[in-house]
Amino acid sequence: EKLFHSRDHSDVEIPAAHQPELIIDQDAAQQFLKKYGFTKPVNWEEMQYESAPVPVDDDPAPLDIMSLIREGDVLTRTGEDSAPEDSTLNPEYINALKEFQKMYNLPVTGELDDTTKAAMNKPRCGVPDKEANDTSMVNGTSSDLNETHHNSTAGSDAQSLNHTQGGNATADSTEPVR
Amino acid sequence: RKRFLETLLVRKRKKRAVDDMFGLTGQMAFSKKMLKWRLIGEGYSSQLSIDEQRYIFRLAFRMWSEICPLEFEEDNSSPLAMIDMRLGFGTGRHLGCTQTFDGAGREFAHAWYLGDIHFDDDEHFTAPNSDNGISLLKVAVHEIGHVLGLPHIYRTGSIMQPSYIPQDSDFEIDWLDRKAIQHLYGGCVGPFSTVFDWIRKERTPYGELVVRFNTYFLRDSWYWLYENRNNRTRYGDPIALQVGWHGIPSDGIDGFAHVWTWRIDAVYFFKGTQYWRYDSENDQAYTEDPEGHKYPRLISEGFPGIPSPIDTVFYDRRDYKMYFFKDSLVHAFDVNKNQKDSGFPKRITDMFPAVVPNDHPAGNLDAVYFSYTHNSVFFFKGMYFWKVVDNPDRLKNPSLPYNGLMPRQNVANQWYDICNVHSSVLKI
Repeated sequence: EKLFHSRDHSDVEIPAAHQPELIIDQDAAQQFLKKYGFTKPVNWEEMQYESAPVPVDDDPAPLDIMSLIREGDVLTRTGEDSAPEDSTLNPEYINALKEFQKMYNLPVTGELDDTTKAAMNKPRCGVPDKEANDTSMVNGTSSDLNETHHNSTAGSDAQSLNHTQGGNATADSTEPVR
Repeated sequence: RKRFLETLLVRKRKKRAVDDMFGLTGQMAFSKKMLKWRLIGEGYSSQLSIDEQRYIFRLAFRMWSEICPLEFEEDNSSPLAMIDMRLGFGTGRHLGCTQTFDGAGREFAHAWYLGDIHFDDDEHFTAPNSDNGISLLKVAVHEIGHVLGLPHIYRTGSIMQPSYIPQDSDFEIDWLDRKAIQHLYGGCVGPFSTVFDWIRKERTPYGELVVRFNTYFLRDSWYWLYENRNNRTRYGDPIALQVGWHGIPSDGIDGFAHVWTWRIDAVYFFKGTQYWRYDSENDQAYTEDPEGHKYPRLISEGFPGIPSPIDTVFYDRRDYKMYFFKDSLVHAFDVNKNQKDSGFPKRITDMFPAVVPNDHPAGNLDAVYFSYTHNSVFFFKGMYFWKVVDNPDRLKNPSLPYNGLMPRQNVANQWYDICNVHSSVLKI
């Protein structure tokens, strides 16, 4: 189970391995842009028919843990941090990044700034944003849609009733909620 | 040998037949109107009870049903291959899916066009109206949108935005999202049993009389309140007739009339050979009204000379007469004299002539409706309506015949999104 101590489970701990890597560098951003179709449109529909990847045991080599165990402790994993990637500018990456910034109404800088990182790290749907054979919609319209804009009705349900019973009556509608 | 080798390929989901795949515009969409779904047993969430999960998904599917001509049925018994949409929760590598979830944060779900929906159970999904976590309802509505054929839409307010926006208290599918799905599946059309504006009289704390109206559309055993100022039905409709209107038949109402004169203020529902008078003070039909009449009452007793059953009825405040429509004829009843009007019956086509030759419902009407919003009378038949010529029309064009019927129009182009839902979710 996911570990917790409170009755209402409000302190449930999510293991680090169960959390996505934050997008804070170019490598992570490149993977993000590739995954969601900004580098190259994704054929999402075909992906569901690919063979599922064969599970690979990628656990790290066991540590000498007996000397380290205390109740409730988090085992730390030793290891070298990966060397920082070469930050040589990649035109394909920059174009994809700009496309993302444009689509998400961010300043189109071509740089992985804090605003862009924040947008990439937001909770989101897993369906790619740009698919092969896409009729992507911006502002709710696609190129072949004849959009009918909704204009506020000139009249409303509040109007005078011209009825013969007389009296100063004003008609109005109630607007119950769901 | 080649065919044998093909059987060895692992297919996670049988590809949908081409016939199922294309909607109105040739884009990817279901071609059938009734779709089956199931929350698969190996894919329950660990965070909500199974009943809660199924309720939320029923509601999510119903929200789409309310605005497009699709119905969704939860099916827990048919073979899995017959289920159109399978829903499930999983973490990391899950449910045989090719796409791995990333744990708590970022990706919360994904879906396949015309296929399945997977939710990342590492996310903190919560029930509607919760202040915390991620609303499962909102995510489900979004993912169902994908399954139905919608891509991401980058517009504030769209349910198809890719990023999760914390749920607003009034989260619903807005106008443009409705048009997007209707671009794939069309709008909702169909005949109505009757249509009317219901008058409510209230007194303010200051003693001032205030009169309000609400518009209702009835079809079979359901009804919708139509919010004219919002160009849509009330969120959550349709509702079962028996829930909102007590003491009248639970389906198949033929007509409605509100007789309103200086002396009379009476509301009637008609079905078959009988009619009921409604007591709006007590929100139920009279069993016996103040005049001593017991209900239901035969139409022939209350309105002598009027045949029954009728197609529909309409009260005209201009001349204090009720007009009963049956087949191709119309009968008039003077409520002040309480007798059938002489000179009737008349042919509907004579009393309400067509403005454009041959563009006329002719008979067997579904409803005749006076709208306070439009200050006009409308004839309904099937998916069309005809507006009755009124004084403003004749001022603009004096050649129009008195009580003429203007050319027909689609009901769905004037009263939007009056959609059926599957009977299993009617009471949700």
